[in-house]
Amino acid sequence: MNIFRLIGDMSHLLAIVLLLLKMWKTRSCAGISGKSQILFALVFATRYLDLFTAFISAYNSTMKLFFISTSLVTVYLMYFKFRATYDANHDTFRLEFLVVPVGGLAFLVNHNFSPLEILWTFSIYLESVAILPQLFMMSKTGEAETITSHYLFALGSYRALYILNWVFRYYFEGFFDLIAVVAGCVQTILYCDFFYLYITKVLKGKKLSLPA
Amino acid sequence: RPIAEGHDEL
Repeated sequence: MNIFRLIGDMSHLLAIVLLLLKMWKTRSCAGISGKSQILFALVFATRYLDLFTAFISAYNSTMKLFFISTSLVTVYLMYFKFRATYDANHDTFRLEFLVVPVGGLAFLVNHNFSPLEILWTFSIYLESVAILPQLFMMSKTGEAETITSHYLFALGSYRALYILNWVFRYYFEGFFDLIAVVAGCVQTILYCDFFYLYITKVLKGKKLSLPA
Repeated sequence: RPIAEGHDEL
């Protein structure tokens, strides 16, 4: 564990808590892509199956359980409890266009051709593109609530911090995982346009609106 | 990195 990874994990945690708080306080999931949230639930459910096969640390297990459970709660809130506020008309990204190619790639490019390892690889690849339905939705509506942009900033920062963690681990531990690093870089690049808008607009007190 | 050892990153 190094400082980059710890702050990265805390940023990820903060993102999830921010999203749940936003929904709970406003009793609404307006502006949030349910499709991205379904993908995140799928990401956690397929990645953390090693909870049953290996014990790393209490921290590791607690975080894994937290991510799985909160992602399921988020999907439940969006599709059941606050369904009336879900903006389905703007959430039109086709999930099969992500899940099918990513599934194929996980079969072809992985560390070890075993069920758990393929599911882990699938999860890493899927996470890198899981935010696309959310970004697509924002580009259709042309704006995002400020709390939603804070959520996205924390969520995007987490993988960027993990890149620093991988640089650190490469130099000091000789650790290098090509699959995680490439997918993590792709994931971070997808957020760059949003990061730019966040820094130039939201941090200056303006609402995040996209250029027409 | 065998899965039996688990993944230490989240």
